[in-house]
Amino acid sequence: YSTFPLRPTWKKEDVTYRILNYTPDMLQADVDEAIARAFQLWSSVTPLRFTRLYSGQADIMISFAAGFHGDFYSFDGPGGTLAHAYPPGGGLGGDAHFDEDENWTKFTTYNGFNLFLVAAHELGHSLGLGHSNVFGSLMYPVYMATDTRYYQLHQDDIDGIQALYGPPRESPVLPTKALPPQEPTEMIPAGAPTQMSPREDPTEMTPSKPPQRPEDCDPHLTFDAITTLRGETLFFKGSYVWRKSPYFSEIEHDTIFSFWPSLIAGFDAAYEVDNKDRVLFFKDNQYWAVSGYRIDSGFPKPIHYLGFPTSVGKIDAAVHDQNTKRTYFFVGNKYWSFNENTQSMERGYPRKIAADFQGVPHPIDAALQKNGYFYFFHGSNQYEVDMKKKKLIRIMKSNSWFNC
Amino acid sequence: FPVSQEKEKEDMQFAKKYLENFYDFKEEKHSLFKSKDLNHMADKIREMQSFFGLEVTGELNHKTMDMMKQPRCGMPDVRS
Repeated sequence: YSTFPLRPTWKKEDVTYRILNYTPDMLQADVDEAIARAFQLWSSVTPLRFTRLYSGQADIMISFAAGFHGDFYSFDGPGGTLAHAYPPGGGLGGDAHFDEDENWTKFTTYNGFNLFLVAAHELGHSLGLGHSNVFGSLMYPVYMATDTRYYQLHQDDIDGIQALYGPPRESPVLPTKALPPQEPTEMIPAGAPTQMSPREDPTEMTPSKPPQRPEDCDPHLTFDAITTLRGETLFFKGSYVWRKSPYFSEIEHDTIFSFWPSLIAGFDAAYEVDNKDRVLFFKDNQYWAVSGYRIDSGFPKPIHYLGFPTSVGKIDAAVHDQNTKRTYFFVGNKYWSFNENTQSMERGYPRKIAADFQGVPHPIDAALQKNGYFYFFHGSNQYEVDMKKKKLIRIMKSNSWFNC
Repeated sequence: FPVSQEKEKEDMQFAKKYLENFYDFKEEKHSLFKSKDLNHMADKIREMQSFFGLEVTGELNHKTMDMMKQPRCGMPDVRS
């Protein structure tokens, strides 16, 4: 491996990045995922953490451009130079540019260039690595069409990046099943909302502590899916997950890849069946079941196995009611009720959301059951509902769980 | 088959550009000593061949040209 002259590095562990524009060759979500995965390769072997910004100046600005694009290294049309990136520093420092005249692909093909692979290489430069003459290493300067499904860094790459930043700190692990009682006693007893004074906010479960990342408290923050998992609450958006635990005050922010590398990011819905220690993730017309880190065998399965008509192509949101053992699936302006004991859809569904959840708009992005209430997320707002009375209690910002 | 004159010229131009971009080759535009220029370029070809584990000859042979034409990253391989 090699480094740049004077070994420039980022003098901090929290490095930000921003994707300035997109290539028309790929879905935006696939570009986001490729870039997030590329960062994950490096964060998994260093103490570095990468956080995406959606506005303003980030350390690493990522863009697609053709020919002359404002720096001294113009691109050269199809083939030849594919991309370049600058070593850590201010201004252009750390920035990665991709030649828009190339055909960028999500998977390795022979008529395009795998964006994840090229991005991972360029981010090596953004972190301070030069080219390596070790054949097969990621920092080898020539593009190698490699299968990237289970891509691992070459030892030469690991040696290089750890020479600059050192090895990763111990990564936090998910709590195992044998946990102490799940809810601190001062919490609201289930089913007695009237006892709650308006100033008490159940979503503030831990002593408030300033959030670590500014975008946690972005008033426009929305979520793809939300679920509980062994006492924690996981909020999903794109390739990332915010993790709120009753046992430590900080909100963790990780990539989904770091927990479930083989799951595709960008879930539509998720819910936990707590008595089976099982979480189900939904994306498009498929769903997966996981227990902790492990993905249950036989998945993914088509959602129609659950009893949806073929006209349903995806799920907007899902939430499991621990009391009634029913799971509610929300699609457009309708919802279904699924009996987890009999593993079958209940008769008389779908019903209109508006009929049973007055005041709750649709489509519903995500749903959560916590402290005896249901929370339905729509855009940047969430609607707290008393399920017994099917009564809307109040409306809050979607990210009020983040101690903002 | 023997390479046409035109092709040879193209390859030489391509190689010069490649070595300028990635191996810090600076063609001395107004050098009176053509042979010095060629020697300098042969040194850079040797450096590139060594980097990629090719046979180090200093000559623009077929394999060397092939490697130069591979899609690659735009950052230099070596820096002065």
